[in-house]
Amino acid sequence: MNQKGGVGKTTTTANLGAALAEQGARVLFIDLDPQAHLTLHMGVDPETLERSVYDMLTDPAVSAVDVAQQVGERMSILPAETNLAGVESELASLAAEGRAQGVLREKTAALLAQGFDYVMIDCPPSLGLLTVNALALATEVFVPMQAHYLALQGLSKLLQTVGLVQQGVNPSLRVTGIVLCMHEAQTILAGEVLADLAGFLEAARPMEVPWRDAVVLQPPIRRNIKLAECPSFGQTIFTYAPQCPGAHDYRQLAQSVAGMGARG
Amino acid sequence: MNQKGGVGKTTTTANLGAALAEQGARVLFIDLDPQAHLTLHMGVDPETLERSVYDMLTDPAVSAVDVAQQVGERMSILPAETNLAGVESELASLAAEGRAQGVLREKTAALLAQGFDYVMIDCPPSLGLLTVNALALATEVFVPMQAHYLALQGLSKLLQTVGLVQQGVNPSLRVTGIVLCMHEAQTILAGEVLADLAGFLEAARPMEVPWRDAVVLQPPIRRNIKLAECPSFGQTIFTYAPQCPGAHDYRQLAQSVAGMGARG
Ligand SMILES: Nc1ncnc2c1ncn2[C@@H]1O[C@H](COP(=O)(O)OP(=O)(O)OP(=O)(O)O)[C@@H](O)[C@H]1O
Ligand SMILES: Nc1ncnc2c1ncn2[C@@H]1O[C@H](COP(=O)(O)OP(=O)(O)OP(=O)(O)O)[C@@H](O)[C@H]1O
Ligand SMILES: [Mg+2]
Ligand SMILES: [Mg+2]
Repeated sequence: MNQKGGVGKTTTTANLGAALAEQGARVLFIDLDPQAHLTLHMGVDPETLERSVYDMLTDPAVSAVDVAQQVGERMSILPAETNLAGVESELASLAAEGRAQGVLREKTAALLAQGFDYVMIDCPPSLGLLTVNALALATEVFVPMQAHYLALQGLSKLLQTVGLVQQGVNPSLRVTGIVLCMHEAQTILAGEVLADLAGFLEAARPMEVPWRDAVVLQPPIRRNIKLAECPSFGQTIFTYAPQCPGAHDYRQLAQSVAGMGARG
Repeated sequence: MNQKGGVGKTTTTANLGAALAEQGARVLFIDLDPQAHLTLHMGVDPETLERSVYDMLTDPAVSAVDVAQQVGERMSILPAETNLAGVESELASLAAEGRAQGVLREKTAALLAQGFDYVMIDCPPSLGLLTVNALALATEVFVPMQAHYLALQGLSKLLQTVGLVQQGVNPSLRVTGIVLCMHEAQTILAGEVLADLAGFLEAARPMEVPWRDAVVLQPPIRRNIKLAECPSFGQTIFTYAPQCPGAHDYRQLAQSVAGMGARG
C-alpha cells in the first residue's frame, strides 16, 4: 500500500504474487482499487464481470467464493470494477456503527478457509476505507516506493494509518518492509532518499510501533520497460518476458519474502 | 488532473505554472491534494501553516484572501495540509443539498477578482469531491499522462467525470489536452500508446463532448532526474536547474499554452 500515486503498487502485487506462485505457493489476489489495474494486469476484463469485489462488499447475498476466478496455476483473484469507487458511500451506514472497516475480513473468511499461502491485496492511492479494509485483513504490510523525494514525504502518514488499524481492529498487523520500485541506483537522488529512509527506520527500532522491524527489502526492482509492457497483454512478467531483469528482480524478491516465513 | 497515480500532475502544475509566470503572467496555484505535494514543491511547509485550503473550504469565516501566500515573482499559492483528506466528510451536509461541488468556486471568487492570468490547480489521484470542485472552477483541463498502458486505461472514466461537471455546474469546461510526462519517446510502448491515444482523440472530433478539441500538447516532457530532485529544495525547475532539458521542455510547453490563448 502507499497513498502516493504511481509508485509500483499494482506492478509489485501482480509480479511478486506470481513469483510466489511460480515457487509453489497458492496465491489469492484481491483488487481493492477502483481503477481495476490489478484485474487488468492478471488478464481479466473488468467490463465483463458478472460479480466483483463491489458486489461482495455491498450485497450480503454475494460471498467471496462467488466472486473468485482462477487466473493461473495456483493463482486466483477477487477482481474489481470501476463501480468500486462508490463503496465508501455505500458502506456509510456501517461506518456509523464502526463496522465498515471489517467488511472485507468478514466476507473473505470462508474463501480463505480453503487455504492460501499468500493473499496479495492491491490498494488505491489513498488512505480511505478500501485501504483500511485491506489493513484490517492483512498480517503484513509491504510499501512499494520510488526513491524520490515526494514519495518519501507521505511515509509517516501512511505508517500512522497502519498504527491506528493495529491499535484498533488488527493487533497482529506489522510492516514487513519497503519495496523499492523503478529503482535507478546510480542517481544521487536515490542515494539521498535511501539514506533518509534508513535513518527513519533505524530510529523506529526502539519504539513500540508496527514498523519497528521494517526493512528495505532486497533486491530493489530496477526500472525495466518490460514491466510496463506486460499489463497490456494481461500477463505477469513471468509469462511475458521470463528472463528479463524485471522478472529476475521479482523472483529474487519472492525468495527473500518466502525466506522471511511471511505470515500470509 | 488524472486519477492515475504518479503521472506527473504535481510536477506539471508547479513547473508549467512557474514557466508561465517567468513569461510575465500572474499565476495562482491551488493545492487540492491532501498529500500537499504542490505546497512542498513551491517551498511552503504544510506543517507550519496557520490557514490552509482545508480551513477555507470548511470555515465560513476564512476566505481565500486569508489563505493565499506569495511564493515567487507573480506567483501565489493556496496551500494544503494533510487534514484536507477529511474535507469529503466535512462537506457531507452540503453534498446532501447538491452544493458541495461549488465550494471552491464560491470561496475563491473574491481572490480571483484581483486578476490572475492563470489559475493552476493540482488534484489528488482520484475523481472525488476535491477533483470535482476543481472542475467546477476551471475553464480548461490539462491531463498529465505517462505513455504507459495502465495510464491509458483510466482516460475514458476521467473524461466522463469532466463531461458530468460540464453538463451540470460548469458548461464552459473544456479539455485542452494531454501533457505527456516522463516521456521516453524511443520505447515501443510509448509509440503504441500514442497511436491509441491519437485514435481515441480523433474519434471524438465529431462528438458533442468537452474533449472534442483536445490535442496532445507539444513538446512532451522528457524523463529528467532534475525534475524529481527540485521538489526536495522547495524549488521549481527554473530556480533549481534553469538550463536542464526539464526546464527547456516546460518553457516550450508554456509557450504553446500561452499561444493557445488559454482562458485562465
Ligand atoms: N520497475 C518498473 N520499471 C518500469 N516501469 C514500471 C516499473 N514498475 C511499474 N512500472 C510502470 O510505472 C507505472 C506505475 O506503476 P503502477 O501502476 O504499478 O503504480 P501504482 O502505485 O499501482 O499506481 P496507482 O497509484 O495509480 O495505483 C505503470 O505504468 C507501470 O507499468
Ligand atoms: N519528467 C520527469 N522526469 C523525472 N521524474 C519526474 C518527471 N515528472 C515527475 N517526476 C517524478 O515522478 C514522480 C511522480 O510525479 P508527480 O508526483 O508529479 O506525479 P503525480 O501525478 O502528482 O502523483 P500523485 O498521483 O501521487 O499526486 C515524482 O517523484 C516526481 O518527482
Ligand atoms: Mg495501482
Ligand atoms: Mg501529485
